[in-house]
Amino acid sequence: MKVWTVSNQKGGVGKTTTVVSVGAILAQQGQRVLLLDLDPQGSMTSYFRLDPDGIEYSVYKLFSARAAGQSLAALDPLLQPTGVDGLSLMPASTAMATLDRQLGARGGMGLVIAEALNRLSDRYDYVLMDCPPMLGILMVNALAACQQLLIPVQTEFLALKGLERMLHTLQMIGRSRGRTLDYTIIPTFFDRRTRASTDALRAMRDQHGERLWSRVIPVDTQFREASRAGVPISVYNPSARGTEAYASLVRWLLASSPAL
Amino acid sequence: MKVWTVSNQKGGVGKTTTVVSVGAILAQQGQRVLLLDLDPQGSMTSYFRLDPDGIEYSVYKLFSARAAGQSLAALDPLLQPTGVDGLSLMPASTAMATLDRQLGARGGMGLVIAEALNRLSDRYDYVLMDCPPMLGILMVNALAACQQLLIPVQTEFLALKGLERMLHTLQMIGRSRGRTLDYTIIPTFFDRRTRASTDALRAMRDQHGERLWSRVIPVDTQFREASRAGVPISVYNPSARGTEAYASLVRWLLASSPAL
Ligand SMILES: Nc1ncnc2c1ncn2[C@@H]1O[C@H](COP(=O)(O)OP(=O)(O)OP(=O)(O)O)[C@@H](O)[C@H]1O
Ligand SMILES: Nc1ncnc2c1ncn2[C@@H]1O[C@H](COP(=O)(O)OP(=O)(O)OP(=O)(O)O)[C@@H](O)[C@H]1O
Ligand SMILES: [Mg+2]
Ligand SMILES: [Mg+2]
Repeated sequence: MKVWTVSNQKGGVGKTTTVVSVGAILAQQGQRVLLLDLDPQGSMTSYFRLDPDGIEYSVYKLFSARAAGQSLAALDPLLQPTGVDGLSLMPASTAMATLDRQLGARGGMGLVIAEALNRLSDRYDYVLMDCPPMLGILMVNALAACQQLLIPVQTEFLALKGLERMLHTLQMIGRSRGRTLDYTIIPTFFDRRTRASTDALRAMRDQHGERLWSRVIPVDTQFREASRAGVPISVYNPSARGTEAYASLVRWLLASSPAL
Repeated sequence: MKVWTVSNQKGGVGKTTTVVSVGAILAQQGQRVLLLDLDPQGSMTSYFRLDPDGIEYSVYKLFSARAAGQSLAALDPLLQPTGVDGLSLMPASTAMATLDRQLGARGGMGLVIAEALNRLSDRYDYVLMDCPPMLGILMVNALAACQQLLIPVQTEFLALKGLERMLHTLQMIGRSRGRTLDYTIIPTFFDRRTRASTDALRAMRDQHGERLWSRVIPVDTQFREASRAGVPISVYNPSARGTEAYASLVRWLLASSPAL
C-alpha cells in the first residue's frame, strides 16, 4: 500500500484538487484507492456531497477513540463511497477543528493516522491524504503516516515565499522525527499567458529543480465545473487539460516510486 | 476614520487582493490609507516587498508590548511606505503565528488592535485589515476593531459551504461581544464562462441577497501580473477588468457607509 500526503501551509493552492484528481485517476485505472480528508473545513468531504458538519464516522473518531485510550473495533463505518468505483473516502468532521486545542499538549497522538492505515494495508493499493492549510496535529499525523509528500505550489510570485516556509517547517518536523521526508513540488495554476507564471516556474526550477515535477497543472475552468457536478475532473471530462495534466502526474508518480 | 476588515476562514479567496486593491484605489483618490497585515504568513507584507520573517516593527509588537503590560511609546516605526502615495502598511511578522499559543488562554487581548487604531485616528481616513484564513486572536481583534466587514467568497460550489461556516462563526463572536457585525459578501473569481460561477452567484443571491454586493470581482490574470510587479493592480493597469471591478466596489463602499 502506497501512502501519499498532499500538503502546503498556504491556502487555496490546489491540495484538495490534487488529492481528488490523482485518487480518481488511479481508481479509474483499477487501483483500490482510499482518500483521507484531514481538513476540519472538509472541502474534499463536501466535494463528494457528504456533510462535514453532520458526520458521525470520520477521521475525528480515530482521535477521540485514541484520546479515550481505546481503539475502534472496526474501521468500516469510516469508509464512505464517492460515486467513483474503487475510490473510497474517510471523511472529515468539523469537530476536528478542536483537536489541536484538545490534544496539542499531549504526547503520543502523532501516529493515530499511521496506525489506522496499518490496519487497512491489505484493503487498498493507494492512500492519499488531503491536509488543511495549517500546522497542527493533523499535519503532523499526515507527515508521519506517509511515504511520499506532494507539495502543490501556485506558479506566482508570492507562492515561492510560502514554499520556503513550508520546506523550513518540514525540516523542523523531520528533525524532531529523526528522518527526512521525501517530497515533490507540484506547480499549480500555471497560466502560460502570464509572465508571473512563467517567471515563478523558472524560479522554482532554479531553486528547487531536483525536487520539482517536470510538468505543471495548468489553470483549467473545468475544475470548477467538475466540483459543481460533484465528480472528479477525470470523470467529468476525461479530455480536459486539467485531467491530462493530473494523468501525467500519476504516470510520473507510479514510475518514480517503485521501491515504495 | 473608517475601519474595514476583510476576512474569511477559507484560504485563497481574495482577502489580500481585496485589501491591496481597495486600499490602493482609495489612496489614488487622495485618501490617507493604512493597511494592516494580520496574517502570520504575511502575504500582503511580501506583496509590498517587505519580509515578514525579518521584520522588527510589525503588528506583533503591539501584542508583545501589551502582553508585557506596556504600551508602545510611538507607533511610527510600525508604519511602512508601500510605494503608493497615501498608502501605508503596518506589516505582519511570522512571529504572529505564536500568538494564539502564547495568549489564547489569557483574557484582555481582544482590543489590542482597536486601541492602536484609536491612537492613529487623526492620521488616516481609511484603515483596511487583511486577515489569515483561521480563527484566533488576530481575527477576533480584527472583528472587534472594525466598523464594517467584507467577506470575499469565491463564486463556486464549495465556497458557499465555507460562507455558511464563516457566518456561523461571526454569530458566535457577535454574541460573545454583545453586538452583531455589519458585513457585506463580495463574490470573487467570477468566471462568466462557467456554469459553476453563475450557479454559485445565483445561490448567493438567493441565500444572502440582502448582504451581497451587487457586482462581482471577475477572474483577471492581471492580478497575478501586478503581484509579480509588486504593485496594486490599479497602479499596474488602471484599465484592467479587475481594477474596474474593485473601483466599482470602492464607489459602493463609499456610498453605503455615510454614517460611519
Ligand atoms: N488548475 C486549476 N485551474 C483552475 N482552478 C483550479 C485549479 N486547481 C484548483 N482549482 C480551483 O481552485 C480552488 C482552490 O483549490 P483547492 O480547494 O484544491 O485548494 P486547497 O489548497 O485545497 O485549498 P485549502 O487550503 O482551502 O484547502 C477550487 O475552487 C478549485 O476548484
Ligand atoms: N479575481 C482574481 N482573478 C485572478 N486571480 C486572482 C483574483 N483574485 C485573487 N487572485 C489571485 O489568487 C491568489 C489568492 O488570492 P489572495 O492571496 O488575495 O487570497 P487570500 O484569501 O488572501 O489567501 P490566504 O487565505 O492564503 O490569505 C493570488 O495569487 C491572487 O493574485
Ligand atoms: Mg483543501
Ligand atoms: Mg491573504
